[in-house]
Amino acid sequence: MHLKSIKLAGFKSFAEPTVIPVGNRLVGVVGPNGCGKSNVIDAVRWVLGESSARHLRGETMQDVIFGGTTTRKPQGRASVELLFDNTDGRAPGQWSQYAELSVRRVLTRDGDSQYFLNNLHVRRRDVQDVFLGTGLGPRAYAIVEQGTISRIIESRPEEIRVFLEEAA
Amino acid sequence: MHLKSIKLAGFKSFAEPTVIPVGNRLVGVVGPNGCGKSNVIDAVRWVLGESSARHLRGETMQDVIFGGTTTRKPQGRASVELLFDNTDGRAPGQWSQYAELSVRRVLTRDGDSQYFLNNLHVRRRDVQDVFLGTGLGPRAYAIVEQGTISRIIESRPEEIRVFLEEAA
Amino acid sequence: TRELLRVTFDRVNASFSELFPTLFGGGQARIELTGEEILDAGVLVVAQPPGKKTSSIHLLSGGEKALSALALVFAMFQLNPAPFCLLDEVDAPLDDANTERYARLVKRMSGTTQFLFISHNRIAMEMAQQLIGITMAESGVSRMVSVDIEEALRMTGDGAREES
Amino acid sequence: TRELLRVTFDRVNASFSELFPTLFGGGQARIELTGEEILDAGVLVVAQPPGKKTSSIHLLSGGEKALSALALVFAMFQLNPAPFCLLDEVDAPLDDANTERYARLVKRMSGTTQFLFISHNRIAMEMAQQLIGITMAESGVSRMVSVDIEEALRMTGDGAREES
Ligand SMILES: Nc1ncnc2c1ncn2[C@@H]1O[C@H](COP(=O)(O)OP(=O)(O)OP(=O)(O)O)[C@@H](O)[C@H]1O
Ligand SMILES: Nc1ncnc2c1ncn2[C@@H]1O[C@H](COP(=O)(O)OP(=O)(O)OP(=O)(O)O)[C@@H](O)[C@H]1O
Ligand SMILES: [Mg+2]
Ligand SMILES: [Mg+2]
Repeated sequence: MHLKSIKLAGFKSFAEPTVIPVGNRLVGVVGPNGCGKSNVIDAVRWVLGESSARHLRGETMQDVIFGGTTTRKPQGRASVELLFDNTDGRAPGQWSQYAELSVRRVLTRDGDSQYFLNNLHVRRRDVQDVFLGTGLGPRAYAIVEQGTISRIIESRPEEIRVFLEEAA
Repeated sequence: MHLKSIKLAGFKSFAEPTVIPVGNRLVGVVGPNGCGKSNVIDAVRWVLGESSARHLRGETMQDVIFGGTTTRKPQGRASVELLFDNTDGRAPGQWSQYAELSVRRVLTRDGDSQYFLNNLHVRRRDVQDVFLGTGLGPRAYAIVEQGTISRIIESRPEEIRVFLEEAA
Repeated sequence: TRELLRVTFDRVNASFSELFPTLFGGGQARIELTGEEILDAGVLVVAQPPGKKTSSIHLLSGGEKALSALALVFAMFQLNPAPFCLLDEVDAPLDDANTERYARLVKRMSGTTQFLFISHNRIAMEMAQQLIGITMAESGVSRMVSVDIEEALRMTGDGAREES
Repeated sequence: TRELLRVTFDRVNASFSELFPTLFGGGQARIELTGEEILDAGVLVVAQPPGKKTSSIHLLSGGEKALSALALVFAMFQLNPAPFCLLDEVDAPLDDANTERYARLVKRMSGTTQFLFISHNRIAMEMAQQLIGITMAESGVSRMVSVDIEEALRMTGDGAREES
């Protein structure tokens, strides 16, 4: 199972629907300061179930919805979709039969947050189960946020152990 | 009053007595990872009165004394001296009359730490008084440690106020 | 689960001890348990860059810490390769010689894991098979453009300097 | 001291509002008090990079935060210039266009304050009047060498790559 594309619409600074193709094994993302690179990482963590606004650099969860600029109005809805190629059938349980797996999350200004797997409305828990034990989760070792790489070895011994348990 | 040189002997990775001339207004320090650049900043903060080993990345204060390498033995003493040009007489109080001001701190393995101003044995308090209200102190805004620049604006409003009082 | 943790610890330790010298070009490192009983012990990291004495992880420099942390994260990957790995400017504290070794290792590991990494260092950009540029041509609005290495350098600055 | 704090606040705010657009090439910023009574109020930073809406400081990017923080530190310097200023790789999160503006500002301020800065970015190195190299020719032992810009680049890597 590997990632084919990331689709963002109304998520943070991505006002327009944007598809980021990541077909290759080694993909570099570049751009000037403040252009939206880390927002892409936040989008992936959000879809995988991140539930703390503070961990997404916001105060409330609605801070992930496009808030407008000096020339554009704020939007009412944020949506992010990860599209996986699952031709190797490694997605767990009932999802292994599909050649493609779509993981999507949508949030509206009124606070209504919904998760979808292959367009089927599911709970947050179901999305987390798909990636359980793979080191992928909103805060697992497979995603290293900006400025945090050294934290894993500067943490207390009990915290390093938690990382290790994730890898088990 | 401006800095003319920094002398280190037995301080952290500076096993041999080393004089760093900083005669110019704009001095850049360069070198590969782990070569000792940040140790120079630690040396300046230490001479100005830093009393927390943790803030010098050590566990005990003796961690600032050269601890040896695979081919050299540990040393028993660390000494750092800042040499200021005071021809403008801006050093406060009794020190304004000297054309040069030397601030020195020495630590031995038995834990004995001493401060000197122009070779006169003084208290830590006396060294701090020389720089009081100038924004220079072990942890004032004039010294920005590696990886901490953004902390000043990420801190809570009460903490930003403390920085402001330092500037007053 | 005591058995599982024991096996996990041993395998991550083995990988970490192999990847650390690969990233540092020498030296050695290991992880240790802080107590006898594995089920409630903490994990200590012991690192020794080439030619230095073993010291507490806290005495290491900014670049040495980042590189040690990368060795540990990648050791966990070797044990349990997640479908993909996201790295946000992890090479920022590294000098070019270390960035070179980091890029070589990521390239090697991309056989089993997909990497999406953010960087403004030319050496890291050169290892990418595909480069994605994010721009804010319209202030405040992010858009995606496909770029080659020359365009990428222009976006993050090397080129910007020539123009300005 | 209420009077002193009031004057300090107003002057730092004035400097910060002037230095922010200098570093960002536009936009605006200010500091605000969280309460009526200045003696026990906190200080809030409000920043608006060019073309964006004013947002909480936490939504800013890594580079935008570092640049805003530099504007605030330098604003305090303008009020009360310490004998010298030490900066340890503060330009690491910045792209080259922002590093260029940062270097220009430091150069301007070096008239009243002495700067000692650590960097492995070519643009920052070029602003220095004097470059000091630190090496560990003998592993674990730091020594000082005087270098020019070419040698400096070789030490931190640009040159290292050509040799390796
Ligand atoms: N809800 C939102 N609506 C509009 N813009 C937003 C929203 N949330 C964040 N932003 C904007 O996104 C920008 C930050 O983007 P991001 O952190 O991805 O930058 P970056 O490309 O990683 O930059 P750097 O190289 O400095 O790390 C900020 O300027 C912020 O104003
Ligand atoms: N008491 C000591 N005795 C000997 N060596 C020490 C001592 N304290 C620290 N060191 C060594 O100093 C090195 C760190 O130096 P420093 O942090 O100055 O590097 P740096 O040049 O800033 O590197 P970077 O570019 O990665 O930030 C470590 O490798 C550490 O082992
Ligand atoms: Mg970023
Ligand atoms: Mg350093």
